[in-house]
Amino acid sequence: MLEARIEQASVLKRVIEAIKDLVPDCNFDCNDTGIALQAMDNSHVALVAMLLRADGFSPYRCDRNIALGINLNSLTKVLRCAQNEDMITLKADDAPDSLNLVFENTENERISEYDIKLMDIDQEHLGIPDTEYSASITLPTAEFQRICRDLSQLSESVAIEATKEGVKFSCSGDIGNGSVTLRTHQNVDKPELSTKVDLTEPVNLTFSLKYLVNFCKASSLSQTVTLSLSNEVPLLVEYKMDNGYVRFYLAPKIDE
Amino acid sequence: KIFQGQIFKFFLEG
Repeated sequence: MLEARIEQASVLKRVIEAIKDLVPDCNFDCNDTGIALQAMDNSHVALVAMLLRADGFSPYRCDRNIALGINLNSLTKVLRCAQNEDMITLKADDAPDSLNLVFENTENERISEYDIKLMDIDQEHLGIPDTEYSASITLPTAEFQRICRDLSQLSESVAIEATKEGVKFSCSGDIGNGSVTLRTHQNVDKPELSTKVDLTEPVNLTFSLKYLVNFCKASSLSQTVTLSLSNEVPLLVEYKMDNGYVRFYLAPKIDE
Repeated sequence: KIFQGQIFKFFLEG
């Protein structure tokens, strides 16, 4: 059986909020390393991979592989019943038809308990190869969100060009064109506001802004985001957490 | 024209 207690409901709330619009129904794969998820969006253009490592829970117990097929809108409704500072305990049997959630508030001794019905979800699991990316760009999450939001006003797609000097996001649309360039720099006082580019060769790829804007719903998970690019492979957008990650993969636009 | 690729093609072939 699964028993996993997380100290702060807000962590789980933010993770689900980050992915629910992209993948409304998905399997949470639980085993002794933690709770993982991999799912493609309906159009098969983007893929979400999430991991909450076992050491982010206390206690964590899961002796065999358990798949929890969950509708994330249902889970969101139940998580709204938890306060951010509540502890959440997740419980499920070995062959579960429901997931049990207990919210505990130690301050006012309030305990609430919910069960969500599970679904059978037939999900294709993709093998994601370990990739040495040509460019990895780490930038403030809020900056990436702003760039995506700004450029999406002008165009459906954005070209991301990484060079030694920095990264340039540019777009063109019916009303005109626009670009934002971030030069590599280090903020000593606030390292999370730095922009860093690790580059083995320059890259220039085009992506759908609609998806990137959607990925930015994960902005509350981390102060920085890493974009990893190589020519002709999907973009990796990674939000790291203390005990896990949310990764989004997005297929590039291709000239035909 | 620019077409969006489908993600699974990259990972199955990759």
